[in-house]
Amino acid sequence: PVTKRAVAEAAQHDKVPRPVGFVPPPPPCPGKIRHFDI
Amino acid sequence: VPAAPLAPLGCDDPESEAAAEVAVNYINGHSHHGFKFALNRIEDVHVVPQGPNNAIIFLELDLLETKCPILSPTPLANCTVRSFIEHAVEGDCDVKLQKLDGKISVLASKCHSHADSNKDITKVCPDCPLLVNLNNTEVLESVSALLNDFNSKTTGPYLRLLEIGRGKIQYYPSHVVTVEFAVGATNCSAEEAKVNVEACQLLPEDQSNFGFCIGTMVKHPIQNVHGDCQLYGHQVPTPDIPLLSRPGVTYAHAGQDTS
Repeated sequence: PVTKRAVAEAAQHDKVPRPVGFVPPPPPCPGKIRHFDI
Repeated sequence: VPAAPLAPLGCDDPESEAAAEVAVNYINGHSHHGFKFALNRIEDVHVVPQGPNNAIIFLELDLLETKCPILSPTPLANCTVRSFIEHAVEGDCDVKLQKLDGKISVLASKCHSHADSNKDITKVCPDCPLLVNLNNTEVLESVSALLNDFNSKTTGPYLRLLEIGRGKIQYYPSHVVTVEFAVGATNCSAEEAKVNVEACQLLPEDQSNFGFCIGTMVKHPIQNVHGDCQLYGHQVPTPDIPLLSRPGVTYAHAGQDTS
């Protein structure tokens, strides 16, 4: 029997596996503000 | 043969920051007016490969005005960025650089500076003094009064005005005009200038013959002037001590284009 739980797990398996502790990279530009924005 | 495509450079990548540092030094080194500018943000970066070990880098930079006059000997790293409520001035620059065999150099730059809007300042600080035009009558009057006052008291060389850098006016709780201006030493003492001021000529363009004055003229309730000037040749470098607690530091130029 197909259950909701199995469907959810299958959906998870479709995603690209990411290593533990993965932090998405910051957007490449613009860069960080060093002082303040005006 | 087209060069192999490179991974796009991020604005906070070390290579972008290295290029921005070269660009900011170039911009300050080629400016003759106002204050030194410091990097606030790298807005955009594009790299166009030209061949092996050769690339053109296009940078879009957001700079902020510091308190160090452009003629000051203080290194940029020791210059304090002017705070938001001091009515900050921003510089937007487009810079074209070349990276050849690992060495970065500037090919061209174009900058435009502008002061923050009065509305932005008053929203945060309703009574803060605001920048006014450098040819404002009260600014001119205050610069003249301060320089005359200084020259009447100094035992050093007679100073001439080179350039007004900043003028701010506050109306509440007192009517106060704050001015900052660059000066040059002349070949006359202040005493000699009293006899024939027209004969006093600016000394050669050596950094030690330049100086900077900052002061205030209170217009109401009681009129008085207070300020000081110092020649860079006589200055002990103390870059991060606030203005008015030491003589000679500061001046700016808003609305200025350079290329």
